Amino acid sequence: LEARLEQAAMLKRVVDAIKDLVQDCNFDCNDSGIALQAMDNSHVALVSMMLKSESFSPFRCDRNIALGINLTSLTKVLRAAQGDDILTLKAEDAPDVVNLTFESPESDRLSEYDIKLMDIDQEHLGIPDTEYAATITLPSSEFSRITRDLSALSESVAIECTKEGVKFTCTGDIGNGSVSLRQHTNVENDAKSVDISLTEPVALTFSLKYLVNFCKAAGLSDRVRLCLSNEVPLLVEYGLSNNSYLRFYLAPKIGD
Amino acid sequence: IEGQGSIATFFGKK
Repeated sequence: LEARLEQAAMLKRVVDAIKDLVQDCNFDCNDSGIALQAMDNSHVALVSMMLKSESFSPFRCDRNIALGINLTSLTKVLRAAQGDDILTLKAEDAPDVVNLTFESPESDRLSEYDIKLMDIDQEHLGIPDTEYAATITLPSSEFSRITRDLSALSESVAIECTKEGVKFTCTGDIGNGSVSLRQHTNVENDAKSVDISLTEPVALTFSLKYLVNFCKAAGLSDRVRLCLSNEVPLLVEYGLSNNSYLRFYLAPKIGD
Repeated sequence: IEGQGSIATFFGKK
């Protein structure tokens, strides 16, 4: 494997966004790119990352390999990279280590690290292609704000989407709260728009602790997409350039 | 976790 990223910031942000949710992960490398799928310890949430080969330049992967990496270790090494450093990942066939180099675009500084790999026996889940009943695309900062504000009151949030809009409601010991958003097009800045596409109304309840955690990915994208259907996991997607993505799935709370 | 479904219930093992 040899994969060169123009900006180390992208990998730094991705790892930062998932490291509190999942610890030891296989980075599955093949000629289409680098993928990661992992459940959190309690098996409530699933992280699915895809960094397409087009996000790297150049990208070369001659044989499929799984790089078992401890994300705490990776975070320690990535801390040594500046956001605008050029990052290159390298691994040999049947590797013991993954090699990372960080090149400063402005100076002749080159740093190089090896991280020991782990043998991780990770089960892959089959994520079905789902036609979601409701898809909401909103500013990622708005979604972060909603989850943060409501998590101060309650452990869970009900998300209801109707043709009127989307409503986030919580009930807690001190009282209750809600935030409603309507479809809204911001003509000056499309990134601030709220788009709602609905085929049937949905109402689901989710743990806010996980949603707050997902919002650590907000720095990766101005926009976030929420996909909901009754009685299936919520999909929270942060799109990256070149069709790469970071997706989180969250199992709904079960009603009485 | 009480009242919380598991993701594996929805997405079968490959």
